[in-house]
Order: sequence, then C-alpha cells, then structure tokens
Amino acid sequence: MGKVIAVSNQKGGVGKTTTAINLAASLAFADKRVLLVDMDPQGNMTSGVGRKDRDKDAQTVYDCLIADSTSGYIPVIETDVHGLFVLPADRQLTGAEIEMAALPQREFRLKQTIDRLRDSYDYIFIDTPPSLGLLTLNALVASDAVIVPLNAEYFALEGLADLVGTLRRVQSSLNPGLDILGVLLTMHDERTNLAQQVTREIREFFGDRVYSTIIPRNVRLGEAPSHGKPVILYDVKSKGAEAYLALAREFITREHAL
Amino acid sequence: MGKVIAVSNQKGGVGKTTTAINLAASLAFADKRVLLVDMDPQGNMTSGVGRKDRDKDAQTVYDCLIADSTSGYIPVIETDVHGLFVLPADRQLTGAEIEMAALPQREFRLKQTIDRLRDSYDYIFIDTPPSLGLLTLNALVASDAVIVPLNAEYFALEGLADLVGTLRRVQSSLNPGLDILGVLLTMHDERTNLAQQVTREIREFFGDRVYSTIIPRNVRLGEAPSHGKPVILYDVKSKGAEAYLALAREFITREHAL
Ligand SMILES: Nc1ncnc2c1ncn2[C@@H]1O[C@H](COP(=O)(O)OP(=O)(O)OP(=O)(O)O)[C@@H](O)[C@H]1O
Ligand SMILES: Nc1ncnc2c1ncn2[C@@H]1O[C@H](COP(=O)(O)OP(=O)(O)OP(=O)(O)O)[C@@H](O)[C@H]1O
Ligand SMILES: [Mg+2]
Ligand SMILES: [Mg+2]
Repeated sequence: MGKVIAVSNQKGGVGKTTTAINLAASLAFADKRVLLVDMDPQGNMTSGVGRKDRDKDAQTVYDCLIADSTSGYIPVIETDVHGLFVLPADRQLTGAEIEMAALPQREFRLKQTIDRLRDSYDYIFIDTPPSLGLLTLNALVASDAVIVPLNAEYFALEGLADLVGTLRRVQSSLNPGLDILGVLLTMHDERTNLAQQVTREIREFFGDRVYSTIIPRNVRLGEAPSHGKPVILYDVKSKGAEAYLALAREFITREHAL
Repeated sequence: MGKVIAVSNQKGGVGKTTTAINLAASLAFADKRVLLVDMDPQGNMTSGVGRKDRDKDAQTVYDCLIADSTSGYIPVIETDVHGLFVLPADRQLTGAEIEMAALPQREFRLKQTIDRLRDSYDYIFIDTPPSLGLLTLNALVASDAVIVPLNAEYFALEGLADLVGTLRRVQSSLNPGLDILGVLLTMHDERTNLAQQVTREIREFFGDRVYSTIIPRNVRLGEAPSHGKPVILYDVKSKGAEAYLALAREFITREHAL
C-alpha cells in the first residue's frame, strides 16, 4: 500500500519541483518503486525528468481530472531512472482549474485516480503549483502527508501561516488524515544572518518535523533540469546530489520509525 | 496621465515582488509619484513596504474587485517612502479568483479601479501572483505594458513561451495596446555557465527589450522585506539597492526615448 505525499508551498520558487524530482529519484536508487505526479500547469516536473516534448496528443494528468476517472487508462510513463515513473502534465492543465470548478466532487478528482495507482508503488509524490487553488486542493485531498520545502527567507516564512491554515481546513473537511510529514530547508546559504534567523524561527514553530538534512544552494541543481535529468543522474558527486541522497536516507529512517 | 505596468511571470520566485517594490521606490526617490497595486493573495508587496498588519477591517484591493468599482472609496495608503503609495492586499484575495469568475466583465474589474487612479500618478506598478489565472489576467487587462523579471535558470526560460502566449491572447481580445516593456534578469550570478547560457538565449529571443541593468543576487534584497522597507531605505549602499537605482535610471531613459 503506497504512501502518497504532496510537495506543497504556495510561495513561488522555493524548490518544490526540485525536491519532488530528486527525493523521488534518490528513493528509486534505493530500490523503491516511485511515481511522480505533475499537478503544475508549468509542467516543470515533467520536463525535469525529460518527458516534456512528447506527442501533442499524448494523454496527461489533465485527462484523468476531467474524464470520469474511476476506470480507463492512466497515462503513467517510465523515466530514465529505473523504478521511477511519471504521470505527466502539459499546458492543458491551466484550463483544468476553471473546468473542474463546475464538476461534481471537484476536490476529489485526482484522488479517484491516485487510489487506483496506490498499490503499484511504494511512494507517490505530487508536485503542486505555487497557489492554493483547486489543483493544489486536489493534491492535498489525494495525499496522506505533505512535505513543505521552503527557502530561509522572509516571504517564505510569512506564507507558512496561510499554508498551515489551508492544511487545517483540508484536514477538518476533506481529508482528516492529512498531516505535515516534514519541512525541508532548501537553497540554504548558512553564512547569511537571514538564513540563521529564519531557520531558528522555523525550528521553533515545527520542532522535529524539520528535516535535519538541509539542501544547500548548488548550481548543479539548477543545471540538471536543462538536461532532463535528476541531479543524481546529472552529477552524482555534486553537493546537491549528496544532499538529496542524504534526505532520502533520513526519509526512510523516519518512515521505519513510524 | 500615468503609465500602468504589470510585473508578471507565472514562474514562481523570480523576483516579481522585489522588482515592483524596489523599482517603484527608486522612481519615487527620483521625484516621481508612484502607486503600487498588490494583486497577489500572498500580500508580499504589502508586507514588503511594511503595511501588512493593519486593522482586520481595513479595506484592500479585494473590495475594489468585488464591489461595483466605478464609484466609491479606493483604499490607497501611504508608505514610508515619500511619493510612494500602495493599494494593499490580504488573504481575502485568495477567494476573489473564484468569486470574480461569476461576475460580469470579470477580466475588467481591476481596470475599472485603475482607470480612476491613473491621472493621480506618474507610474502604477501591479504585482501579480505566480499563475495565469483571473487575478493576473485582470492585471494584464488594466496595464499599458508588462515588465517580466526572470532568473537565468532553465524552468524560468521554459515558462516564457506560456507567458508570451498569454500576452498575445490578451492583446488580441482584451487589451490590444499591451506590450512587453522590458525583460529583467534577476538574482544573477554571472560566474555560472547556466546563467551565461540562459542570458544568451534571452537576449536572442527578446533583443533590446532586455534591460542592460542586471540585478545580482544580494542578501540585502532578501533581508529588506523583513524590515518592511524597500532596499534603498534598508541599505542604500548595498549592491541590490545600487542595481535597482540603476534600473530606475535606465527605465526613465527608455521612457524619454519613446
Ligand atoms: N538547492 C538549490 N540550489 C540552486 N538552485 C536550486 C536549488 N533548488 C532549486 N533550484 C533552482 O531554483 C529554481 C526554483 O526551484 P523550483 O522550480 O524547484 O521551485 P518551485 O517551488 O517548484 O517553483 P514554482 O513555485 O514555480 O513551482 C529552479 O530554477 C531550480 O532549478
Ligand atoms: N536579487 C536578489 N538577490 C537575493 N534575493 C532576492 C533577490 N530578489 C529577490 N530575492 C529574494 O528571493 C525570494 C523570491 O523573490 P520574490 O518574492 O520577489 O519573487 P516573486 O517572483 O515575487 O515570488 P512569487 O512567485 O512567490 O510571487 C524572496 O525571498 C526575495 O526576498
Ligand atoms: Mg515547481
Ligand atoms: Mg511575489
């Protein structure tokens, strides 16, 4: 029975997609069977694993959301990493938010598809867009837990109250089991006072839910997506790859402790 | 007759809010009368100028969008910078996108308010959220031109096609005069190959619409918002402040050349 995890923070550019791809790829390297689900109309997760320029008529997660998805084909495809799969997105997803608003069970559209996939994977990671709209809501309703990436800066810290508020509302009405699995500090430059101050505030607020693994700012993480590869395939000796491999180890240790 | 400029890029975390605040503040320092309009439910622009924790009942841009805004009070307030004003946002704006979808003229709601303000300012800058939904659409319809901030990384480059496509659609149906005023490279680290490669591609694509001023990565720009101040008030000698003052000079030179 696979565990479903949304990677979410409505603050933009905090490393959601980079975390989803590289944590998932590191777990696949550790012989887990992992599925990535791209719920961002930007399609960065899909291109980050080199699956963006496919046939125009190829099906995507959009088709699962709009059609009656309790039966029928689910367009999951392989990636370059053994054991890592992706349910891709493309620009069609931009229109989904308005189209779904008029559909029945509009918050449960993705869950219907995810529940049919759950038993085929150890872990399913869902990448979300930088907003608290219907696409992110669908991801939160379909998930067992949430990983919150955040850079140690003021605007990201300020946005946490909104995110926690949204998670509480989803817990109370749509998905009672949803919980914050972990908070991950990304793009970290420990030399700055700002990073040290914000990190202190995050640890006070979230306690031991903050991963001890911290992802440093590392240009290899910015370069890897342009080659359509997770960083462990692009440059496994880089600080970025080492950090995500360490995160995967911590993630597995915490899972066993549960 | 003031010029209205949207600061927009659906890619998250590329420096939209930082650019809107610091370019506007630099122009106010040059004796221009400038209005900031916050159309992002995160309210980062509002907190970045120190106006977030106001009275819960205080009116915001939300009230202008939802009410019939051809008459009545517009809640513009002063900032700590002489000549710089702000039409603030708060979390209520999150609901506006769904509420406006059902209203008449839903893309023109902001324009009705902006057109009543235009003659009181030299420049009006509108900050937008990291999406291409109804809030961003309202900002593009209300504007004469768009400034596109972008960090020299792969995902930001990839998103440009979507942004340019949206601008073309807005030009052809809702706002024929809308044009890209300039593309600004932000958070720039010229030592990396990635930045050099992406910068070359941006200049090929946009030609002389790319500002020659480049904003470097500078921690003072990350610190200033936690003090509720534009960087020219927080640390005017920093590289970040110097860069935005240089951008303001280039902006004014280009305006005169038009
Ligand atoms: N640790 C890191 N070091 C350096 N660059 C990074 C790091 N993590 C992510 N990046 C780069 O920073 C940018 C933002 O990261 P990413 O796109 O993963 O964030 P996001 O939260 O998914 O953004 P969005 O809100 O637009 O979905 C990307 O260009 C990415 O390649
Ligand atoms: N040149 C810079 N150097 C260092 N930090 C910067 C720079 N520009 C912006 N920042 C910081 O980077 C983060 C992202 O910038 P900002 O919030 O302005 O981007 P945005 O595009 O408005 O994000 P969003 O998509 O969430 O609205 C912020 O924490 C900001 O303080
Ligand atoms: Mg992303
Ligand atoms: Mg912003």
